[in-house]
Amino acid sequence: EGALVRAVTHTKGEVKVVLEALPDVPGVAARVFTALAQQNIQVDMIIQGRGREGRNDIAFTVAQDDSAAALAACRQVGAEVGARRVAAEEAAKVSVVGAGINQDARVAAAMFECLAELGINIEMISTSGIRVSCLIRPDRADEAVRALHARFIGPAEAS
Amino acid sequence: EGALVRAVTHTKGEVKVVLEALPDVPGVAARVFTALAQQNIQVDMIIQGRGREGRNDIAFTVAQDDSAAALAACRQVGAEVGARRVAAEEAAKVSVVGAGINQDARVAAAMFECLAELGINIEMISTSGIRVSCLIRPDRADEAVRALHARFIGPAEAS
Ligand SMILES: C[C@@H](O)[C@H](N)C(=O)O
Ligand SMILES: C[C@@H](O)[C@H](N)C(=O)O
Repeated sequence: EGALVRAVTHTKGEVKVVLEALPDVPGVAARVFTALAQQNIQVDMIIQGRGREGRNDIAFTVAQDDSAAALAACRQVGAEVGARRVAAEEAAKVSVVGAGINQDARVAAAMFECLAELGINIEMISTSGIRVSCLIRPDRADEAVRALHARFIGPAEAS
Repeated sequence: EGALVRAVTHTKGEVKVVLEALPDVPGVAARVFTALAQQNIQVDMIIQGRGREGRNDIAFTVAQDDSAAALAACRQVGAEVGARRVAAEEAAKVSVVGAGINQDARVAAAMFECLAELGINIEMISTSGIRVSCLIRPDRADEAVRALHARFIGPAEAS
């Protein structure tokens, strides 16, 4: 499955913002991102898993420089809609990229296994047509990238 | 922000499989997807939000034809690692696609607002560099696509 992966990328210095236990009803996601849009905040990943008992979390990542404004906007919306908690923390994103990889469970399996072998916990996962991305602790990012690069691209040093 | 969106796409006949309350420790995601890979199951979206209290959910989507095998594989892994519940249900994925859109909170906000205006609940969200995808109820998919197409592409009928 390595033949499908053409790049390993990572982003450090991202901040993950999470709104916990929002009401899982139409209009809530719109309110959160409208508030962010009004501040011209650029958003990288947006992840929302399944809701439970009428509540759901929304998480997204922003660059460090936008994190204070993003957190303030989310605290405001969170208070308005009754989120249980709004919090931010630093995160690193590591991704494998390649045509069609997300259709192949083997690429995801190999990526997750590679991180597991290093004892790196996968905190969040998001995929698209050509990319599988994991959020991990920033202090493990360099190590993760080297291992993923060796696993998928080859033994040359990751740039 | 509509200028950034070049397509509205949707996939019906997907099945969303969810493993609830998995142990949030290294190796668990790898086990799930290794089991799926061993059955040559093709996976579309993978979404994992933040964990809580040492547990996390993993959700992914597969084509209808793979759903029985995927569910069986996940029930097996779920039992081995102590998931609270493993379940599957039909879902529709609607996406807006365009260069750089995920960097712009306005595109996400507009997409979510469009769905909210129709009273369509956004069940899950995943983004990548060029795509924002939402999982919604299949019986709302046609309506959602028409509205998103009108909002972002123009008044011509969605094909
Ligand atoms: C939680 C949030 O995504 C909500 N379900 C909405 O549709 O806006
Ligand atoms: C829940 C699962 O993703 C776990 N955190 C892992 O790293 O495998």
